[in-house]
Amino acid sequence: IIETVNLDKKYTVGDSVVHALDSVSLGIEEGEMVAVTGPSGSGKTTLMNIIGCLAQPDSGSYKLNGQDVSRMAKDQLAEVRNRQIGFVFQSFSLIPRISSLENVELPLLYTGKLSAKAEAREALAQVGLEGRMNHEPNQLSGGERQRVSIARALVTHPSILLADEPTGNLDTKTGEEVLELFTQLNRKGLTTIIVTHDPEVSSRCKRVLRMIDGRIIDDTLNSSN
Amino acid sequence: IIETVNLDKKYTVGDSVVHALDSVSLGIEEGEMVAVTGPSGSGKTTLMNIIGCLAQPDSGSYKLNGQDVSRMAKDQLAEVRNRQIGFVFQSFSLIPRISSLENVELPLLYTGKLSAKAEAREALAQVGLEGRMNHEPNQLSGGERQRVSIARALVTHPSILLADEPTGNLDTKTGEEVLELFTQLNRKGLTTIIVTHDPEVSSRCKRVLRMIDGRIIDDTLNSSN
Ligand SMILES: Nc1ncnc2c1ncn2[C@@H]1O[C@H](COP(=O)(O)OP(=O)(O)OP(=O)(O)O)[C@@H](O)[C@H]1O
Ligand SMILES: Nc1ncnc2c1ncn2[C@@H]1O[C@H](COP(=O)(O)OP(=O)(O)OP(=O)(O)O)[C@@H](O)[C@H]1O
Ligand SMILES: [Mg+2]
Ligand SMILES: [Mg+2]
Repeated sequence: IIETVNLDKKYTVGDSVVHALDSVSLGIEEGEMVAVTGPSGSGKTTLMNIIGCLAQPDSGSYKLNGQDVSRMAKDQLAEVRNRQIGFVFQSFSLIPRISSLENVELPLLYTGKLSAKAEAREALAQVGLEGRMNHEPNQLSGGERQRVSIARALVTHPSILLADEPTGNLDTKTGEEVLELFTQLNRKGLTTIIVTHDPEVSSRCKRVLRMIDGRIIDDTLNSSN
Repeated sequence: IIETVNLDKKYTVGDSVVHALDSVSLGIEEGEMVAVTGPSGSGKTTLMNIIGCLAQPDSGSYKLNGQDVSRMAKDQLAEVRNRQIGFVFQSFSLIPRISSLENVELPLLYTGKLSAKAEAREALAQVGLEGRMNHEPNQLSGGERQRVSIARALVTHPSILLADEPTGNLDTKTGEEVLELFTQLNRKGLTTIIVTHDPEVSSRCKRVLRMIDGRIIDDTLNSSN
């Protein structure tokens, strides 16, 4: 369902070049649960942004459902981003002056619905935040913002979940509840890719990709799963 | 050095009241290394903001170095915040359009220095980011932003370090390096309070305070340290 060939991405800052992605090729099947690990700065977020159709590589190809993403028309790309992919951002990216309920409702409004308060409320309940529906992002704790971001990614019932460090601000118990939620959804067919620094999380994924300096250096199966 | 008595803090959102801090009393001696743990939403950041003189409690008292913080004059409070306390924010709070070098230099400029590029560079080197000096925050990975925030907290050589989840976005190895840095500084006398969800981090602190629902329910010593 996700296939990349020789993805390359460089950034230039002043006269130094950062080789964020170096010839990255991977294939992910529908229904897989994959962890992406690696040191800070190894290119994980850059890779996720390309897979999530939020950024373009400098070279190399990315096929989603057999279609070359770089050849997709603008409105088809928007459709993919809104309906097929749920994205949990590493820095949450919530909209400041609206409530968490409204933040979670937004992706459904983008699909054309006029109102989706009930669905948004259910998504927030799934991450234990029904009691924080009316709070704006600056009225939430760090871990609560992270969970609103997770609820927002799931509310459209996407077919692919891309979660960039979804438990970094959560205590062990709450993080476990989130991981259990992801596992249940994966069993029902949600293709799941989780960037994580937490060995507890990567050990729960069937497959683990390890990155260093913009390259995938390891692709292993967790035998226990 | 830090002494709070019956700190209380409530937030009102609509017609619901959140009891973020409930009668919190604690005493921390100079040179201690203390971890603060607890579930998401238990009041840790709220407590740190009061200790860091960034917020006021609704009731209760807070003495820093024997002085009642609520009675301090504005300029004395500013002095304390700029010179005595280093704060690593849970959401980093870097200034967007300036480089990481300039971000780290800023606290020293606030103390009256005209320029502090050398000190800022050294602080960035301590967290492994000399190669990212010229990057602006949006040109950094999540873990790099977190480390710039740590460098900024340490550049003024504070006497108290308040770190709110300083390793949440770091891989195990980089997080270990940061913890080792904190440990070295603590041995030289830096009073250190670390909010953390990571048992690896709290196990490295001599003392662990555990919070639930705005209260401190546990105050234990780590025997191995
Ligand atoms: N817009 C940009 N301009 C310049 N350099 C960038 C930019 N975005 C990212 N980088 C650099 O590219 C490298 C990879 O960044 P990326 O965000 O993908 O890392 P990461 O693996 O997600 O790290 P972390 O675990 O810290 O979140 C980093 O070293 C970063 O400094
Ligand atoms: N400005 C605010 N208005 C209303 N409620 C708030 C506000 N700030 C925090 N809260 C609430 O107070 C509670 C405690 O927040 P706090 O940020 O101290 O938690 P925390 O222990 O740091 O959590 P985390 O581990 O998720 O960062 C949370 O439930 C949060 O929703
Ligand atoms: Mg990242
Ligand atoms: Mg917090």
